[in-house]
Amino acid sequence: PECADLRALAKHLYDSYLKSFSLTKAKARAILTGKTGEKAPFVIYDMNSLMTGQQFVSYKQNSVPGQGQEQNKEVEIQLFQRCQFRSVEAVREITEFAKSIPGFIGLDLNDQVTLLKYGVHEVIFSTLASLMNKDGVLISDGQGFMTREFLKSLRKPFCELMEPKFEFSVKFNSLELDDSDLAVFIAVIILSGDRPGLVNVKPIEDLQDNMLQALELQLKMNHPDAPHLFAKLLQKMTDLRQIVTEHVQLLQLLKKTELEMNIHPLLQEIMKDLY
Amino acid sequence: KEKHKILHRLLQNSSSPVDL
Repeated sequence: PECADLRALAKHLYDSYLKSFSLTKAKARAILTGKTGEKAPFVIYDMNSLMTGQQFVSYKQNSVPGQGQEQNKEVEIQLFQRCQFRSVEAVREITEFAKSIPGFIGLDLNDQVTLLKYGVHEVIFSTLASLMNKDGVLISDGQGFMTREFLKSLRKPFCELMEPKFEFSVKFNSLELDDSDLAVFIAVIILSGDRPGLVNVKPIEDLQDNMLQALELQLKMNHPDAPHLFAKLLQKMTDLRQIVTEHVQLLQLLKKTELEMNIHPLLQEIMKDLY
Repeated sequence: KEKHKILHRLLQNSSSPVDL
């Protein structure tokens, strides 16, 4: 009966993951391997293809007021602003997912905020890996593909922004998790009882213990040939914290040195006093 | 609470658009 409860929990998390996130790993992998039957994504590999691509690839955030003034800014700044808007959208999606985790909305409201503040970037970089291969990353809901070399060719410090995420994604993708595994994994990340400033740790740890059991069983059932997958995946949580720390340091540097650039208020809120 | 007002709002409202 306990196993049945854990399976039901994993199923519930997978369902809300499908409802909360716009582009799943299954869809992204189909696009990346050309198996969708739809047209292939537009490849952005240099400044020319970036300019051409802008006509084909629609950006949701173009409808956001205040974006008009961005058009006169340097390419690096414009690209970064689009990344930011996608991140803000991702925070909204992750919040919706978090609220669907059984027990989450019963936690102290300030603790919910703290869990999201510390968890969202770790979740963003785990799910971003689904959109990446060693050569590039899908953008704009899979309509475009931006190459890793192009991102590396941007001027400093923008060229340093994505490379650590590619390095992580290559290792993370070798674990071959699918969306149903990722759903439980990101619930485990969100419910981390060791985030700084939590008021009431015990109920968070209790919820996470249950999620960890659900994750262990999920991996056993879904990957019977990979006996150490659970342990390997838990190790990735340490790598994620390192990536987030470096990411936040880079954003703080950008905020100081790139005076043309506005950091979105939601991202400022999340980054402030983070690490 | 003031420090994280957008996060609070996201948690308390369902799918509210994030304004700038």
